Amino acid sequence: ALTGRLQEAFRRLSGNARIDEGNVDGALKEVRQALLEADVHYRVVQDLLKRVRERALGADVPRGLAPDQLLAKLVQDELTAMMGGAGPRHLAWASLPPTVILLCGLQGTGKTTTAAKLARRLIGEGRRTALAAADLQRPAAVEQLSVLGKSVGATVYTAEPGEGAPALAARARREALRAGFDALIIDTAGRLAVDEALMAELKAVKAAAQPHEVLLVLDAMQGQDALPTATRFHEAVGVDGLVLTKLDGDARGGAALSALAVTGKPVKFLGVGEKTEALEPFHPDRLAGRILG
Amino acid sequence: AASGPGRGPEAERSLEEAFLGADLGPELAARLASAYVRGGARGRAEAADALLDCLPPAGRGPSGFLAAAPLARPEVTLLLGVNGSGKTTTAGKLAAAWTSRGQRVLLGAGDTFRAAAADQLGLWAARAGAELLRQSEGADPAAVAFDAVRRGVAAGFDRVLLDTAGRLQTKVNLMEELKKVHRVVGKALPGAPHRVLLVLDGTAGQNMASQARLFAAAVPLDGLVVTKLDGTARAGAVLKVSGDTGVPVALVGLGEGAGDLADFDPPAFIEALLP
Ligand SMILES: Nc1nc2c(ncn2[C@@H]2O[C@H](COP(=O)(O)OP(=O)(O)OP(=O)(O)O)[C@@H](O)[C@H]2O)c(=O)[nH]1
Ligand SMILES: Nc1nc2c(ncn2[C@@H]2O[C@H](COP(=O)(O)OP(=O)(O)OP(=O)(O)O)[C@@H](O)[C@H]2O)c(=O)[nH]1
Ligand SMILES: [Mg+2]
Ligand SMILES: [Mg+2]
Repeated sequence: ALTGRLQEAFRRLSGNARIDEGNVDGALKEVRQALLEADVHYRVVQDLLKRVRERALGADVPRGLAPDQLLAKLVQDELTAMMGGAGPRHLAWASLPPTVILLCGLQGTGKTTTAAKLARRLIGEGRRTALAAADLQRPAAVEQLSVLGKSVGATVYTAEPGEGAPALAARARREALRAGFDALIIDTAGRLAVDEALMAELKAVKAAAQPHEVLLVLDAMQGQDALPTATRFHEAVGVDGLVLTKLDGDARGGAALSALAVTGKPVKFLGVGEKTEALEPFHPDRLAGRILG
Repeated sequence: AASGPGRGPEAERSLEEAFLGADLGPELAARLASAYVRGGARGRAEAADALLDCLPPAGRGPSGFLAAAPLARPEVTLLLGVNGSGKTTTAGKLAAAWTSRGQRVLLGAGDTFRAAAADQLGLWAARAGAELLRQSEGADPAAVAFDAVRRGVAAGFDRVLLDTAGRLQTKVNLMEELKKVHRVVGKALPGAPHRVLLVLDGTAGQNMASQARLFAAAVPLDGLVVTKLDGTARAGAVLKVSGDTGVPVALVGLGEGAGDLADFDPPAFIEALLP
C-alpha cells in the first residue's frame, strides 16, 4: 500500500495506456518528494529513481499492469532489492568462539539498549554471551549496561581503575575466550563521526577487540546526516551491518536506506521498543513499505 | 554580477540539494532554491530572510533564555522529548548554567523507568552543583515531580528542573503519563511548570514535525531545545516546526560537557543552513 502522495502520482498515469517519456518524470517527481519526506538522502533518491526510470521505459517492462500499478511495483521492487541485496542478514559467526560484536554510532541512538537486547536474543538461542561496558565517558553508562546485562543473564566486563576502552576491549576478549563464551558484545560511547579523537579511539577499540562483526546503530528518525555519518564510520572502522532502532514510533526510517546505500551493508536487526525483548531480525519488504509510507 | 551561485537549473538544483542536506525538507528546499536563484546578487540575503520568516514572530531574535530571571520562586522547568534526544544532559547543563549565576537548583529525577537514569542525573547534579531528588526505580513519575516541586518550595530553591523519561510521541499511554506529570506539577505549585521545553535531537529529520505536533497536543510547550548541533546535522526541520507550532527555540546543545549549552541565535543558526 502506498502513501496518498504516491497514489496521486500514480493516478496521474492511470489515464494513460502506458508509461513513456512524456509522463514518467511527472510521476517520479512525486515519488522523489515522498522519499525525501521519509528522510532518504537526496543522492540515494536520485540514483534510485534513475534506475526506476530506466526500468519503466525499458524493453523488459512487466506486462499486464496499468501504468500506475507498474510504477508502484518498480519503486517497491527497487527499494526491496536495495535492502535485500546487501548481503546475508544474519550475524557472522566466528569459526572459533567467542564471536566478537562491536556496536558503534552517534550519541543516543540506542547502542547500550541494543547491546543488552542482542545479548538476550543470543542467550535465548543457547549461546553463552558476555557484554563489555566500554563507554567510559557518559555518566552512569557502565551502570546502565551492568543493570541491563544482569537483567538478561549476561556477564558484564567493566573497566578497572585506569583502564581505557581499548584495554578493556582486549581484556574482555581474552577473558571471554578463557571462560568459553560463545559471544562477546562490546558497547561503546556515542560519538560524532567528525570527532577525530573519538574516531581514533574507536579504531583502537576495534584493533584491540578484533570483532567479527561491527554494527552501526542508527536511529530511525535520523535525517540526511545519516549518509555522511555512515560513510565516515564505515571509512573509519568498516561496518559489517546496521541496526535501526526506535521503529516502534512513526519515523519513516529513510536513514537506513541512505546508510545501506553508502556502506553496501545490510540492516541486520530492528529495535522496536525499550524492553530487552524488543529486537527483531530485519525484513526488507516491510521496511520498504514503511519508507514509502 | 559574477558572484553568487549563478542562474539556471544547474545552480538551482545544486542549491536545492544543499538545503535538502540540511534537513529543510523537499518543499522548503525547492522554494528557497528558486528564491535564491531569482534573487541574483541579493539571493543569499533573501534566502536568509525567508528562513527567518519560518520562525514564529516571537522567536526571531536571540532567545536570552539562560540569563532570563526566574518567573516565580521556585521557577519550575519541565523537560520532555523522545528517547535519546538529550534531555538528561540538557538538564545537567541547564543546572550548571543557573548555579553559575548563583541560583540554587533542584533536579528532579522524573525518569523512573530506564536503567541508571537517576544515577546519570545524579552525576550531573554533582557536576553542576545542584541537588537531586530521586525515588526508587519504578516509582510513579508524577509522584517524583510532585515531591520535587514541593521540596523546591519548602527549601527555597530558585529553580526546580524536572527530567522525564524518553517517550516516542505516538505511544498514547506514555503521552497520558506525561499529561499526568504536567497536571500534578500544577497541583504542587499553581502556575507550574512555568517553562515546558521539548528537547529535539538535532540529527533528526522530518519526524521532528510529528514530535512537535504530538507533544504540543499533549502539554502546552514554552520552548524548544535543539541538541547535538556540534555535529554535521543542521536540523533544518526545526524552522518549520517552530513556525507551525508557534513555539520559539530557547536553547541549543553544542556538545556533551556542562558548558555546551547556548541561547538560540537565529541569524547564526540560519547562516549555518546556507551554502
Ligand atoms: N522506543 C524505543 N526506544 C529505544 C529503542 N532503543 C533504544 N531506545 C531508548 O533510547 C534511549 C537511548 O538508548 P541508549 O541505549 O542509552 O542509547 P545509546 O546509543 O547507548 O546512547 P549513548 O551511549 O549516549 O550514545 C533510551 O531511552 C532507550 O530506552 C527502541 O527500539 N525503541
Ligand atoms: N554531541 C552532543 N551530544 C549530546 C548533546 N546532548 C546530549 N548528547 C549526548 O546524547 C546522548 C543521550 O543524551 P541523554 O541526555 O541521555 O538523552 P535523554 O533524552 O535523556 O535520553 P533518554 O532519557 O534515554 O530518553 C548522551 O551520550 C549525551 O552525552 C549535544 O548537544 N551534543
Ligand atoms: Mg550508551
Ligand atoms: Mg534521560
